[in-house]
Amino acid sequence: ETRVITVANQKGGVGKTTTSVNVAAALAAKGARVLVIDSDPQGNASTALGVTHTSGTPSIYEVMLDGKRMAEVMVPCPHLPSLFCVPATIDLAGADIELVNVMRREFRLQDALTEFLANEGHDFHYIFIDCPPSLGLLTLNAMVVAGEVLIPIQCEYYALEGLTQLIRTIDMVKRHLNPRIHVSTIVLTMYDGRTNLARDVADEVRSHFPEETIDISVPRSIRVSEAPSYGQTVITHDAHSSGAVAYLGIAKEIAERGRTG
Amino acid sequence: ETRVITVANQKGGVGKTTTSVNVAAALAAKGARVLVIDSDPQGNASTALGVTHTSGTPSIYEVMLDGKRMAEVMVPCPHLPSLFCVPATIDLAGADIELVNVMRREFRLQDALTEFLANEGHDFHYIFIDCPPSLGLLTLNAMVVAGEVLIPIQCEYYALEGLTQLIRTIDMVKRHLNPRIHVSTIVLTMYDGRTNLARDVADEVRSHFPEETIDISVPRSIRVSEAPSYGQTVITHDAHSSGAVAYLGIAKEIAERGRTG
Ligand SMILES: Nc1ncnc2c1ncn2[C@@H]1O[C@H](COP(=O)(O)OP(=O)(O)OP(=O)(O)O)[C@@H](O)[C@H]1O
Ligand SMILES: Nc1ncnc2c1ncn2[C@@H]1O[C@H](COP(=O)(O)OP(=O)(O)OP(=O)(O)O)[C@@H](O)[C@H]1O
Ligand SMILES: [Mg+2]
Ligand SMILES: [Mg+2]
Repeated sequence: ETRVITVANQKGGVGKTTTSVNVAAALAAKGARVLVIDSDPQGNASTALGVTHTSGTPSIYEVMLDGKRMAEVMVPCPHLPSLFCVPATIDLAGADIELVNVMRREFRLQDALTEFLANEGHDFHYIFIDCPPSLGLLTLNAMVVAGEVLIPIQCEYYALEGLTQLIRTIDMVKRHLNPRIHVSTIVLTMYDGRTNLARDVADEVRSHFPEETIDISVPRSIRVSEAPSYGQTVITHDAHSSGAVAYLGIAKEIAERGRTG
Repeated sequence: ETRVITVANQKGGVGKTTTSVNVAAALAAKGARVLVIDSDPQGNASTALGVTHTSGTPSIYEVMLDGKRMAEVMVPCPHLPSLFCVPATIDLAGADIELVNVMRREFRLQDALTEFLANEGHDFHYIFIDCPPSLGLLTLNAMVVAGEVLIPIQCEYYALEGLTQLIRTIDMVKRHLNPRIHVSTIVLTMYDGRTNLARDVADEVRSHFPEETIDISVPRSIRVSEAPSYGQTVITHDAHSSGAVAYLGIAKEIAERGRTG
């Protein structure tokens, strides 16, 4: 069965995109068939995966607003044979407002993905959905369709503040829209072990979420942040960097957790 | 005349909150009368300024949705006598959707601020509005009321991607909603001069926006990111740190630019 994992956190710049693309690439590098759905109007995941996403390119916008089939907008990523992407373009910027008065507004992505998985998408092992930094209708759609949520948490003080709100939103989705959803994975990002702040935040998160929090934290690594400027993930840009090694280990842990359910 | 400066960038985690509160504190430390309006449901600016913002606290939500007067929700910041804050609470999280079908939805903040500046707020020198990481109705409201926009840009690759979209949105606001708005200030944040990436991004921004970009970049500094955990700005937490020195210099430059217009 295909695992649908939504990567969400309304706090900005915590590593949602970086975690989505690098975990997806690490799984694909090991042979899994993986799709990344970019649902952030900034299109950062599309950039890191090396796919075109200029305005007008068929994207998640047409899928959610015009009812286009997902298989029609999905494109392969140039660097890994079993990695695919549904891009996001700037056209998505107005979607949060445009979706407000549309039929089944919370279920647009769910309807599209159900049809995809019943057809061309039946042999995908993983689907990751990269969310924008908000809890609006784009993120809500991603939570309605997800079987699990992966929460990246930057080891910074503000990161803790938003966590309660995020967990509450997931609980609300679970009660009213999608009973299957649960937080399966928490990844600590941009961890700098030399600072007390990072250690304190990491300890706090691990004590509250011991099961969900992956043992490996992602260290701050320049290779990670420069990879998108080459249209690559760090896995293909520099597989031996500390960031790539961490994401490969995290991907392995995520794969194993799935096996034991 | 009061300068109303909106701090915006839809890219997450680029230093909008950090720049808003620290520039505001630096100006207040030199005697200016300054108000920070927190319009991000995460309430990070309220945290850094040491003011309560639990759900139900009178906040920008009541001002924009219930027509409460701004003077009624404004509170003093404990650490600096001439620094004030209109807090944001989690109640604001639904505002982007709630505002869609409300009268004068883009002008709610403008209406409230105009009344405030005509009454209790007439003697304020600066008003900073901290925006959430999106271009939805909360940010749009902040752009409609602003005389100027300050754009913080993190020295990272993704930071450049979103700039065109942001500038286009400001142009649209200028044409249809607020002819006075202009990008007055660009601040380069989390600058690490040891990396090519940071230097390349900084050079790129300075070459496109030579006038607007402030000469001083803000270095990455642990004192900056730990200050909010004490409910403080870096100006009051550690005034001699590299981050505080940078923000004091940036505040001075912003003040001087205003004098010459
Ligand atoms: N481990 C890391 N080491 C160094 N830089 C990193 C690391 N992880 C992420 N970054 C950088 O930090 C910035 C924020 O990361 P990213 O864009 O993935 O966060 P996000 O949560 O997707 O942001 P947004 O909220 O805007 O969607 C990016 O410039 C990215 O390159
Ligand atoms: N100069 C700096 N040195 C070190 N850390 C910094 C610096 N500036 C900002 N930070 C940290 O980086 C993170 C992002 O900054 P901040 O929250 O101000 O960005 P933002 O744009 O307001 O984010 P959001 O998009 O979520 O509103 C915070 O944890 C902050 O403490
Ligand atoms: Mg992102
Ligand atoms: Mg902020």
